Amino acid sequence: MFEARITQGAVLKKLVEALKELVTEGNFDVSSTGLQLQAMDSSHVCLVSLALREDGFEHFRCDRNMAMGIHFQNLSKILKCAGNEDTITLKAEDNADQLTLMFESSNQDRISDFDLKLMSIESEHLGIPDQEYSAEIKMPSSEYQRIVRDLTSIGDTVLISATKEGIKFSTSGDVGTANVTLRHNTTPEKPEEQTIIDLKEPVALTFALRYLNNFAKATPLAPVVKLSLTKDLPIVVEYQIGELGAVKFYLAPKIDD
Amino acid sequence: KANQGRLESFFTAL
Repeated sequence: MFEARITQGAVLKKLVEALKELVTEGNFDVSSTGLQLQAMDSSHVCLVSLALREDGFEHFRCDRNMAMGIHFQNLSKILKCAGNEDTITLKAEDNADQLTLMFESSNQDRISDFDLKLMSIESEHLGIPDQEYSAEIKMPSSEYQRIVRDLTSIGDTVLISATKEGIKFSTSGDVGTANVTLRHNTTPEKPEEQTIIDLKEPVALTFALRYLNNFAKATPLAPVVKLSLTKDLPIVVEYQIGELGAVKFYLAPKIDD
Repeated sequence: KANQGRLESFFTAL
């Protein structure tokens, strides 16, 4: 049997809100080490990789590895019924065709349970090598959200270039052009307000803004976002979810003809 | 003009 209890149920709500428009369905792969998900969008341009550690939960038990096929819009409908302060418990019997979600209010005076029908999903996993990136940039997630939102109103694609001067986001469209440059800045006292650029070599890549903007739906999950760039490789946009784990978005670059 | 790459061009299918 599988059982996972999380006191901060709001994290699960935010997580599903961040994913549900990008990927319609995917397998929650549960094992004794935690819960993982790898899912691509329908056009195979971007990929979501979620890893939640077993020790990040208040309680975690998984007797047998299982792939639970989730329809994210449906899971979202159920999670909307959970209060922001609720503790959420996920439960499933071995080889079950449903996932039970139990919501408990913080003062334990309201308990509800919902069963989500599980799907059988042929998952296509991609092997993503661990590797060194040419540039790794940590910045406030709200800053990333603002930049991609602003640029989406100007153009369709963004050229992201990392140099020793900083990281520059450039776009152009019918109304004109836009450039936003962030410099390495460790002046703010709070680490989550700093911009840290770790540059091994200059790199410049072009991406579709629509997806980068969609990744910013994960902003409520973390104060900091990390962007990793290497020539001719997908960008990684990564949000650490406290001690629980991380969600990473991969987006394939635009390629010159 | 740049074309949108697909993930399979960068990562191997398992």
